[in-house]
Amino acid sequence: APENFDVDGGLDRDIFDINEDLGLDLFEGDISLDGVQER
Amino acid sequence: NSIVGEGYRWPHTIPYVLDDSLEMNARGVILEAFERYRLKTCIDFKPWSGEANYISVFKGSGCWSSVGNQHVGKQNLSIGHNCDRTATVQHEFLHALGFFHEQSRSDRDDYVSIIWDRITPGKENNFKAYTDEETDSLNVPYDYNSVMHYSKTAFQIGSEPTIVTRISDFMDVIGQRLDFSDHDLLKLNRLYNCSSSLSFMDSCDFELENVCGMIQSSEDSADWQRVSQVPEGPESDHSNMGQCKGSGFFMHFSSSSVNVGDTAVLESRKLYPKRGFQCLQFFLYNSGHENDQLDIYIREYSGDNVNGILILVEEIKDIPLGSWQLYHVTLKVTNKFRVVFRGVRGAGDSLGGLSIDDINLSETQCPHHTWHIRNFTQYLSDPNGALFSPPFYSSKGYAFQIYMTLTNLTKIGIYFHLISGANDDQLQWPCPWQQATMTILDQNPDIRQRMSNGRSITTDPSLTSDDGNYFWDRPSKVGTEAFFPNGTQFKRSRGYGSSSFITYERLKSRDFIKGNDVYILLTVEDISHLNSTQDEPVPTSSVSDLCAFFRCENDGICLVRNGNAECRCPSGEDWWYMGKRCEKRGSRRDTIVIATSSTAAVFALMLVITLVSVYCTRKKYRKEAGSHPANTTLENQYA
Repeated sequence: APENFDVDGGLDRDIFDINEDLGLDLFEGDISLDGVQER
Repeated sequence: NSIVGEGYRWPHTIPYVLDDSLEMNARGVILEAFERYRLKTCIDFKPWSGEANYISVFKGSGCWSSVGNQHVGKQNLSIGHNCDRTATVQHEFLHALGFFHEQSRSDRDDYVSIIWDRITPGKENNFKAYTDEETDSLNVPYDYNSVMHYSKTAFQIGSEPTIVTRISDFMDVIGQRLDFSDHDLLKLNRLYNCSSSLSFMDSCDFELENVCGMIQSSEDSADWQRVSQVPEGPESDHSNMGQCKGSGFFMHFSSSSVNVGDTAVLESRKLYPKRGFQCLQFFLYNSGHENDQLDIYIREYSGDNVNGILILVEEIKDIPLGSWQLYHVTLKVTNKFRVVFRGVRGAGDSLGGLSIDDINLSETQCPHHTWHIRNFTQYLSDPNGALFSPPFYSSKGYAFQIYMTLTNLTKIGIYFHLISGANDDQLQWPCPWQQATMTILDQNPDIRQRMSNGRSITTDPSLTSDDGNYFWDRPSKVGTEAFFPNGTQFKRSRGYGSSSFITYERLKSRDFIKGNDVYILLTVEDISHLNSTQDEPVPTSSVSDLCAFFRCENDGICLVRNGNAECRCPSGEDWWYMGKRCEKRGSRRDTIVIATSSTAAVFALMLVITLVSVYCTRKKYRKEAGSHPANTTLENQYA
């Protein structure tokens, strides 16, 4: 039987891992800051 | 921990837009996450209809959100590729509602150690801790169970954990992405002053003697008894499986002590629906006879029926003997009502009876199917462990099967398969936009405290396999031969799902395995309607309209607050801009100069006033002294 399709590609990735793999440099991993918070 | 400032709060009903860019599966998952908010908090969501501020959920790069209501009109929240999981959406919306990560609270060093030299260089800033002035823990203890906590591997450079919990038992607890923890809910409900939710109605584990306000009917021949065990079974309740001495009650109808056809009726308190659809869920144990049955009625009250009219909803027959079984009953009630449990003694010998426990009633959709896996732990110790569910049919008529893999040493996988079925000739192929949601049930007695783990997949009719076939084409065409345990042949298509459904560590936590039983709740529904674009209403007052004519100077940012444009001015450690348009610059040095010069000026002014006063007074008295003889009446001049 053909292999099942794994949406996770065998990995157990958390939110931060997903964003890091995309090269995102978000505050605390997944927070988008507004201008005031950035300052 | 929540961001300090009332301005960051959203209204209790949050306007949202599901952007066209979102994947179909993500759309269904987002709506499921909203349902969890509606069940457990007072936060509700409504499609945007022109409100000044709303959340636009879109498929950006990654999963992210802003913290709190930014009052920018359209506030983006990204649910990108691989972010389409219910707990991930819950996590991002908790950010939007005003929460930071749990391990960034001011007292976090009391509970976790951050191992700085294991963090990827340059990523240390992700482990910032806030001060009490910036964030508020809302008087809730540190929560290792929070859905907002990092996992131990966050931003690690090697394989060693970057976060070490001071209580070692919590090392594998942190980072759960199952559902809200009890403390997540406590904080959210405190921040937003919640006292009720939209869809929760009642939960009863019969631990209290008032049996949750349930009443015995007088129109029957026997009563339900509140007991902690029955000689013929069950030996204990379902709530805590007899683990707590002196507690653990359930309701029992002894069919052995009544005649065939006799009944016992137990009615819930009066309930007041808001949404018009409900799911009744409870555990049932049969120690009587297979012919004993449980009928579920509702007693609905209306203007014409002040005493209520009894409506039969479901007859539960063929109840297996000797174990607790989970049942769901769908109700559709719009008026005030009671739920009625009517036990009926059937023909045949009975030594026990029927027992019910852990009742939950909520205005949510019931799962379509339940896969009950008994003696679950025996599969965990099998290195070749794998399980196929019985075949099920979706509401549209598609036949399917669930496959659970237990071969990995650390985690369980779950996959959805289409299989050949009786309706295949009448169905559309490739199968379009059916969303399958597979949930392992946390069997906590109270639905509000459950942290069930679910994954959803959606059939995309355009998806192709490596061999060029459509992935979701008819199983008789693209599937492979398989056999049911009874020897019946069928065709099974490739599975689609996740190898990382749940880790063994998490599986053993909570109440996923209870009495060695596991329940997988299954729903397969058509979500084609989510493919359409949400209408874009005209905003009542948009940021662009109000801010277009309101310029902020010196890099100030225009925001709309309470319908008015305002500037948020930049500031530093010892300087700031102020004024309506951030046109004035201030600094600590300026303040000192102003304060000193003001003091000197006031002193000089007072000195001048004093000198002038003294001068004037002296002048006046001198003048008076000089003119005195002329005005004096000389009496006794000669005396």
